[in-house]
Amino acid sequence: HFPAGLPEPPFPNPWSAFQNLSGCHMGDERDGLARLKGYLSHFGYLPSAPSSSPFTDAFDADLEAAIATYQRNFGLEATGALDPSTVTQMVAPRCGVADVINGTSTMDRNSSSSAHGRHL
Amino acid sequence: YTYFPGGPMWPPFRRDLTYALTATSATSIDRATLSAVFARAFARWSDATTLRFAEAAPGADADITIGFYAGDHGDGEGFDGPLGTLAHAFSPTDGRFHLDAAEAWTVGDSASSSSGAVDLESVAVHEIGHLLGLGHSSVQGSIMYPTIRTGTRKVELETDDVQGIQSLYGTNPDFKGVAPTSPSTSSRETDSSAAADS
Repeated sequence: HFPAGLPEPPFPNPWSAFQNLSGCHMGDERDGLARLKGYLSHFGYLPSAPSSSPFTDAFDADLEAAIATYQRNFGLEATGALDPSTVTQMVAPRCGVADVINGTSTMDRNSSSSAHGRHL
Repeated sequence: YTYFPGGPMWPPFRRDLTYALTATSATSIDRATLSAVFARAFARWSDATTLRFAEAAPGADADITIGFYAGDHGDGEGFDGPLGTLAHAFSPTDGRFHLDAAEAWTVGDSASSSSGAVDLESVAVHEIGHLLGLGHSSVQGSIMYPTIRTGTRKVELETDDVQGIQSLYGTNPDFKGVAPTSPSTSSRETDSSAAADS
């Protein structure tokens, strides 16, 4: 494990800027939250933003619910806030296959076998 | 373990599947090494199930195609450069398996020696799970857990993975079961530089 407290390793990570969002919660407005929404949308936790209304930097109820679902999937405390452990998990390199497909969490065994959706 | 919505799987009359390395010019890993890595990765799944895999002859149609791509590559799921998204694969019976050519892919023991390095075989074993119909698992330590630390080698199926794949395709009667792991020193986890944990 990379020791806690040391600076970020000197290699690029497209999601490392999320670490600046640690501590954000419902009601906040912070540069970078729109990009985090894009991340959560990519992995199925939020619907895609329509081209006429792109994601904003507001920490709204939809983002809070999406983060809570993410936290449940990864065994974290489902606070809905961007606590450090959640951000650490989010910046980890990962598979590009979505965790939630058409609103159904593929990581929730109770719901993953009943719905139909896209194949990726 | 979970399945994709709808539970897609390879049909019963297709238990002998072929795979082809179709786009390898974007990686510096030589062809023989790639063949060996993917053969080992597929074998981990065939050991547990009734499925069998073989690399297709050059030019032959294959059930599964494997390639390295950079950025947008035509499937609507463009790659993002080093780290971030490492690879993706499609559910049965699509057969496409794409790896991000921008990653610092490593093979075998070299995985622990380089910052930002990603073990190719570990990612291959995970993506093959998707090709066979498994979704992501919330069981940390399972092959189908969505994230992997850099410098980490995780290639052996865990109980959760085995139960998931055997529920789809049945059990290989010769399967010896999941090897026990030591809680303190695991050969599966040789992490030296996890970007995610910084």
